[in-house]
Amino acid sequence: LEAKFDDSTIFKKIIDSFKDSVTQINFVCSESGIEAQAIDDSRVLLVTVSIPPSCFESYRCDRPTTIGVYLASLAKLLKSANTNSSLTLYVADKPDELLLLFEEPKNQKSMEYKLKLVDITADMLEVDSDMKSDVTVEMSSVEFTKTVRDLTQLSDSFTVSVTKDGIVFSVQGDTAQGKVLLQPREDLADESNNLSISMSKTIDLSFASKYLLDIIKAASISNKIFLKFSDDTPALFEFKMEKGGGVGFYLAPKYDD
Amino acid sequence: EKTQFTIDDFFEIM
Repeated sequence: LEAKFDDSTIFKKIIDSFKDSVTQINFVCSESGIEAQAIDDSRVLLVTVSIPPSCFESYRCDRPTTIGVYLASLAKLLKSANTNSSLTLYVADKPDELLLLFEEPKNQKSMEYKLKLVDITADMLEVDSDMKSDVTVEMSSVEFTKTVRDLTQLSDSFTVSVTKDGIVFSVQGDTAQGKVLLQPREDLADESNNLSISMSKTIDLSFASKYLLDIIKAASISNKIFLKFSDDTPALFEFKMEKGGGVGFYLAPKYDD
Repeated sequence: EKTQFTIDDFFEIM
């Protein structure tokens, strides 16, 4: 594998977006890019990552390779990332380490790190990325982050309901309750503020607040978030990158007994 | 009271 990002912060943002949710991950590299899937220890949150060749300045993968890494270690190396530097990932044919080369041609500087790869045995789950959903919402990731931060302070359970009137996020704590209603809007001046809802039926689902706090850490990937809800599947919270691919979080709901 | 489901309740292992 030889894959070069023209801006090293792209890879840093991707890794930082889920490093607190899961401890280790297998990156599966092939001609069609880098894909990964990891599940948190409680098996409630599933992270999917897709970095297609379009995200790279140059991308080459001669034969399919799996790169297992501890995210805490990789995240430490990526602290060196900045918008002035490129980052090339190299993995040899017999992979036992990942080489990260940061280059800042303007400053005549380069940095080289090696990360020992780990053998991770993890189940791959069959996730249909075109999963049918009853409700799809596209909204500002900034707005979503603020709503989650504000409401999750009040309760460890978080409810999302969508009707034709809009999307309602609500919490009911022991001493306080809160509700945020967001209605579809079109902001011609700033498209990232738009909120659109497409739905075939109403939904009313509950989730554990702590996972939503993990999910919003990915908001730096995109100023938009796509939400997909159905009564009988995990919800999908997806951040898509400008150049294709992105990071998705499947979150299993809480149901009444 | 609500029960927390897991991802395994919904997705099959490949």
